[in-house]
Amino acid sequence: LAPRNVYTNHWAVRIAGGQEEADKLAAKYGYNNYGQIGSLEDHYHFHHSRVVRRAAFSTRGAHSFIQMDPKVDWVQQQLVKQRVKR
Amino acid sequence: YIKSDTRSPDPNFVHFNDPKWSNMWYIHCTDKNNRCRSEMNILAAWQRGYTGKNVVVTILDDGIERNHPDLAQNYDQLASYDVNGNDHDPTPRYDSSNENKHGTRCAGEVAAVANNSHCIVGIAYNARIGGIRMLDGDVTDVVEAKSLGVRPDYIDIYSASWGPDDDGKTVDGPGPLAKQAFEMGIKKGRKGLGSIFVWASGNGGRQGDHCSCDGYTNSIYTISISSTTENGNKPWYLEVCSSTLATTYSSGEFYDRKIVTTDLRQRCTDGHTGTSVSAPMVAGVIALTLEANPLVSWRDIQHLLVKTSRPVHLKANDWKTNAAGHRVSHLYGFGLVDAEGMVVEAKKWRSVPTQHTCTRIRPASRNQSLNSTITSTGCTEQAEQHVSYVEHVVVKVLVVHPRRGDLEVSLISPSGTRSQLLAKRLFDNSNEGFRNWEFMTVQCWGERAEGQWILEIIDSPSSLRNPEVLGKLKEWTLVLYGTSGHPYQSHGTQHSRSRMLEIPTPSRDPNGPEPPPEVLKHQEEEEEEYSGRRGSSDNTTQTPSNLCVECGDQGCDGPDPDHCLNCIHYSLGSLKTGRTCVSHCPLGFYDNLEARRCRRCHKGCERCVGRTPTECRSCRRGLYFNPLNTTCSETCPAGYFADDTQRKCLRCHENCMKCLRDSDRCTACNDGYSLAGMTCVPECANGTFFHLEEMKCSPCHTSCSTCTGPGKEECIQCARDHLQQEWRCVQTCAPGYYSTEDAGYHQGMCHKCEENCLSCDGPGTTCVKCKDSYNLVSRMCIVNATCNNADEVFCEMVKSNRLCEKKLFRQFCCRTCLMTG
Repeated sequence: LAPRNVYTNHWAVRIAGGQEEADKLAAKYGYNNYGQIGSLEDHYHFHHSRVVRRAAFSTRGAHSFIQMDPKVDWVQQQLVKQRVKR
Repeated sequence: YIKSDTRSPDPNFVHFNDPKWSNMWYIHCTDKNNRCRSEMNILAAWQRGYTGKNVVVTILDDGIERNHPDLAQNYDQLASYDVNGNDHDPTPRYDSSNENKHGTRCAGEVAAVANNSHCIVGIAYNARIGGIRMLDGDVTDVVEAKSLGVRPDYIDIYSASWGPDDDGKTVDGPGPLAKQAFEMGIKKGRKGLGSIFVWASGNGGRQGDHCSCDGYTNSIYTISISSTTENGNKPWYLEVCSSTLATTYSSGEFYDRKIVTTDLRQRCTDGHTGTSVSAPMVAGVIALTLEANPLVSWRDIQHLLVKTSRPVHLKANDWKTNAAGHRVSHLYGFGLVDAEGMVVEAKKWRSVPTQHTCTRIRPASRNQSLNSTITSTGCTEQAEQHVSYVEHVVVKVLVVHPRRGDLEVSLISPSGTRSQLLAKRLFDNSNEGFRNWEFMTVQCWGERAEGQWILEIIDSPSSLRNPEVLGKLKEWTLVLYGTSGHPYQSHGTQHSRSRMLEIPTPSRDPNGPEPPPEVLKHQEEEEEEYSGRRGSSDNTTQTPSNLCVECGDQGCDGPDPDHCLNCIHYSLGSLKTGRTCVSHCPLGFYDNLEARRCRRCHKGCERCVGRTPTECRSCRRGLYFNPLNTTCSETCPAGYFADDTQRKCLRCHENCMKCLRDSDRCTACNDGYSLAGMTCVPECANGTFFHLEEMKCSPCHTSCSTCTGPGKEECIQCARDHLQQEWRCVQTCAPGYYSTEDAGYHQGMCHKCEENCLSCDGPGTTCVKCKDSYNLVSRMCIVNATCNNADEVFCEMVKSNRLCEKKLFRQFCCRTCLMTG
């Protein structure tokens, strides 16, 4: 069987307009903005505490409307990656 | 701080007092009777004076034990972060299985402190080492991207010894964010020189895995490293592929020696194994290289590895010489890394030309077979894409297939070099095929790009599938990365100062006496060849065809300025070379008002107000204007750096004693400051630490004499009359600990007694008092019940199979395991 995807309650979001705009959008849809992702400008790490931490499918809810917001360029729900130490 | 450019190995190299130094068989040979391998030439690099000073390395893993006695001195908080816990402390999570030991083991190989009577010596034992805790939790694309983008201007080298499952059936790699992080790192990291990412190749040799199915080792931005055993044999765990660049020693079979390094809970281990060993080793070697030349780029490092790595005694049946003359193998890349070779080459290295990318797409026809050809011109028609000399070659394929593991993919270069991009994988039953998966090969490095590139796909149907259902190649793309010019040829007669370190040449003292006239005349004749901006849009340019306009009251005997009998403004030239009249003197000359002549500036000056060396106002190409004494010289004085754009010596930041390329890119600091990466921060006295956010020295906790933060868990060394217990300093050891005075380590320590013991005399089974509910038996603590065996036959089997080491079996077979020893 192909390995299943495990969806988390973390998202990567690309928003132009800086940290303030990202904070507003996060608050609007119920997310916490954990800040810029490393050195990637305009990319932010969002977390939603009301979405189940791990799931075999992507849960839908009010939080899903963020991808339809015109100020949001791109959204990616984070999947757990299988990584092994060598 | 380099003392001299001409170093030779010091035959009187001092022995280290680190207890496991003699076990570091892959670095040195201390005893002629001991078999050992020194072909990585690490000792020789040290003997040339390179130990990783001022280089910052970080380990992306499960954390780093920052207070480990053999790491604390080199630990760098700025090179660390806890992505899993979202804080700045990458200390591993401790548990009974010690599962989070990996990062600490890798870190020790790179930068364990030398000569401190603890454990080992790291390859770059004066480098700064940090850790990014990111594997001890859910690893997502965000987690990876954050980890790869921690302080890219501060951290030089990122080492990773992990990857997708090595089960022989996974095809996985970095997500879109991690890919962007790689690209951002090589473009902007190290202030434009590019971050260096070192990656351990896969460990799935026994499962028939192939490292081309790992997108991290397959990336052109990472340096993929494999391993060989002490005897040059292929280790059982090794994966084979065309993206491997180089190799180091590591573990092998049970009779081969393993690698010694720092372990969790402040211990030392001689059981470090696998390709995990090799990436940190190369990170350490690259740290030595960066000390030799801090201005090499991420691509320069790869070129240096290709150039200096050698096959030596590494055994493989596919060693071949590619068309550029490099020996290469799918097992070992270009061979064993050579640390001395790296530092020697780095010292004289000129940066390679800009990378170009040439892409050709080949869609497949309806009846396309699994073989296909692309004839490439190397994109000669577009200068910014032209690739003549290849570095990496990426092949992106779109293949549909009922059983992916049956496929073999090879690429044959125009010169005939065959790279096996994918081998058959026994356990890969996937029917997903390859959806634009990128295979990469370094085996054609240095070859010419023009010509026919052949993609060969071999389908060997296994018994696990219907042989009549065939696969189909839908499309493939050939991406050539490389340079339009030869990467190692000279860039012309002028020095390229931006990436090459200065070679000291004897230069005349600018404050010394004027040379004799015959020497001056010789210099004047030599200066005839200067090809400065004479004739450009500069306002000193004379206008052509003056037609007696510049001539004085005596008129002229011809139309040109050199036909004037005298001049209105200035005369240029001599009787020997001929005179001409000009309105302003050109570059290299100054206006002599008294004689109304253009006189030559001192050699090296482009603009000047007199003949002497100290009357320069700007300099010729290759020299820099020193504002202190208004001379032109090849080097700048202390406290200044050479700015290529302005051709001037500009002042470094006030805290820097020396800097390179930028005023705030320090390489040495003034008194009272110490170097943190490339920044000079105030030295904090004992009892204080440098507070990053407040940018000042703040006091440690009262129990610490030195520390990394204000808390009582952030001590590096304890205050007087305190003992070190775990990561705290205490006045007396807590119950369950015993104290020792460590002879080589100048403070007392509290060590943990055996499990469930409240008081003991020392290490091992020396308990004298147990916790409640435990009995003291043979100086060990066992649970309050009669010490019995569950079943005698079962317990005999446990004993004969040496399973008494496991706690569970000791509890079932107490009498057999504990009472009978």
